[in-house]
Amino acid sequence: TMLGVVTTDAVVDSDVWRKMVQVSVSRSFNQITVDGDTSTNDTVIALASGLSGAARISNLSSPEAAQLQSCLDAVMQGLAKSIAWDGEGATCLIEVSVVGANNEAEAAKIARSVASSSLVKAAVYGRDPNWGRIACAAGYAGVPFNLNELRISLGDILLMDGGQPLPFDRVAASSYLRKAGEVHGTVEIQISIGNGPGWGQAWGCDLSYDYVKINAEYTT
Amino acid sequence: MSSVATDAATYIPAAPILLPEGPWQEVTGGVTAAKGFKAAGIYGGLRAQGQKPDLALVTCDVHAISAGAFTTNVVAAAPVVYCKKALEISKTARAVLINAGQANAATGDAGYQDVIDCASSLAEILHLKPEEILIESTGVIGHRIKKRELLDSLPKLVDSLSPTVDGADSAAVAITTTDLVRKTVAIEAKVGETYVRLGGMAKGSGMIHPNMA
Repeated sequence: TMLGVVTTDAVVDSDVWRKMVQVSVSRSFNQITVDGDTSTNDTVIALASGLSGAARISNLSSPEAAQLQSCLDAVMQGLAKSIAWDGEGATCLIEVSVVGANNEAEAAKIARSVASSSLVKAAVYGRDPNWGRIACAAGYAGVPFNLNELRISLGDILLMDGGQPLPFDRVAASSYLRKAGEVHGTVEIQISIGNGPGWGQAWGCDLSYDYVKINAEYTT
Repeated sequence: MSSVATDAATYIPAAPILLPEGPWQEVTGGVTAAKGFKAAGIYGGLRAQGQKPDLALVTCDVHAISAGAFTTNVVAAAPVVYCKKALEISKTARAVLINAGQANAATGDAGYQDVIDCASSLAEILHLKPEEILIESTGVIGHRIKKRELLDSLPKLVDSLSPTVDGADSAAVAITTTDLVRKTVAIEAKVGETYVRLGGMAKGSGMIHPNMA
C-alpha cells in the first residue's frame, strides 16, 4: 500500500486544486511499481491552506497554475521515487524514460510497462543488460510504434538502435548495473520509439530473492 | 499503551529524496513546511510487533482546500470509501488521521463503522465536523483496526501536534509498515510574485502498483 499526504500554503480554488492533484498523481505515484499488486488502500490527500498570501489561482491555464503544477509534480515525484527506491527487497531504483511517443500518456504507458516487467526487474537484479526483455515489455504496452525506430540505452550504453541490436560492451553494461546495486543507486533505462513529442517516465526497482522472503513471512 | 515519538530518526532513517531539477529549493519540514500545518506521530499500540509509532495526524489551522486520489481497486478499504464521501460533501478539510498496523480493508460494514467512529471521536476532540476529518489506513489486509487502542490514543496524539520538523518526521515514521526509510520532502518556490511552500510525506514498500483516480 502507498499512502501520501501533501500540503501547501498556496491559494488555489477547489476545482483547480483537484485537477492539479490528479495530474500530478498521474505523473508520479501512478507511474511507480514494485510488484504489480494494486492495493485496496492507496490514497493521496492534498491540502491547501491558502496562508502564503499569494494571489489566488482560479484558472488552470494561468502561468501561476503552471508553476504550482510543476511544484506539485516535483514533490509527488520525489516521494513516489522514494517508494520505488524502498521497494521490498530492492537493491536499486529503476528509472525508465520514454521519448518520441505521440503524447505523454502513451510514453507513460510504455515506461510503466517496462518498469513493471518481472523479467526486466529480475535481469537488473542479475546484473544482466537484457535489452531483449526491455524491448519486449515496451512492445506489449499496448501502444503501437514502429519497431524500426526503437532505441534502447542502459545508462550511457546504447544497446539497440533502429530496431537492431548493437554490439556493446557487455562487461561495462553489467558493471553499470552491479555498481548501482552496490550503492542502492539508480539504473536508468532510456527508450525512444519515434519522433513524437510525447515524453514520460516510470519508476520501479529490481526483483530480488528477498522480495519473496518478505512477503512469504508477512501474513494477510 | 501510547507513547510519544520524540526522535523519529531512532526508528528508521530518512529516504533519499530524488527531487527533479527545477526552479524550487528543498527546505526542511515535510508536511509542516507550509504555513498552517501541524503534525504528530505516536505509538498507539496498533502494531503487532515493536513500538515504532503507528498513529499519525496532520492538521490545518484553517479550512484547507482538499483533494484526494484513491485506489481504483474495486475492493477498496473502508477509509477509502469514507474519504471519497467526505470529499464529495466538503471542499475543505482540517485533519488527516492515519494508522499503520491494520489496513481495514475487506472488513465489511463493521470496518466502515470503525472509520466513522474514529472520525467522529477525533472531530469531537478537535471541535470539527466529522467530514472535515480524512482517514488513511495501512497494514494487514482483512484486519479491522484496533479501535479501542486508537480511540484511547487520540488525546495524546492531539496534544503532540507540532508545526516543527520533528512533528513532520514523527508522522512520517508512524505511517510506515515494511518501509526501511521514512519519506518526507518539502520545497519552496516562487508562484507569481510570492514564495509558497509545498511539503509531503508518503509510505510504501510492497503491494505497490498504484492506479489512483
